[in-house]
Amino acid sequence: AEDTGVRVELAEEDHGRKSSIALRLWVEDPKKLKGKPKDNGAIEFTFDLEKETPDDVAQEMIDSGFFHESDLKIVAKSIRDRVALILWRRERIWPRMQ
Amino acid sequence: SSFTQVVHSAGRRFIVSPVPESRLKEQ
Repeated sequence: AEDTGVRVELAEEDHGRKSSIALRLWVEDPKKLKGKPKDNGAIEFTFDLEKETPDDVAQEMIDSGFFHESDLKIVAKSIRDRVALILWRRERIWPRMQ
Repeated sequence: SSFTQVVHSAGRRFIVSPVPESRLKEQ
């Protein structure tokens, strides 16, 4: 996945069972963002792999004032890339469970 | 504590904590 300057990681162990999972997002390189992020804290949140989309969360982060509207795509892509990796890994490790 | 919590109108909670220095790229 291309480096967007926004890092998204698992905030808990993934055992492949739960559909909702804790993720942690922070800005690694603010120069890659169009707008100025509110502060460079790590934002932890729960994401439902089956029911939600990265764009939902990205929009909520903008509504909450963490990011500027012009960074919606970058934030959504950063979350999407991590979610894709989580799903890919689940397929590999627990194929029957998916 | 240095954790702050923001709850979005759709109900999702965002918990903000400091990023460990080691995880921030050199500015």
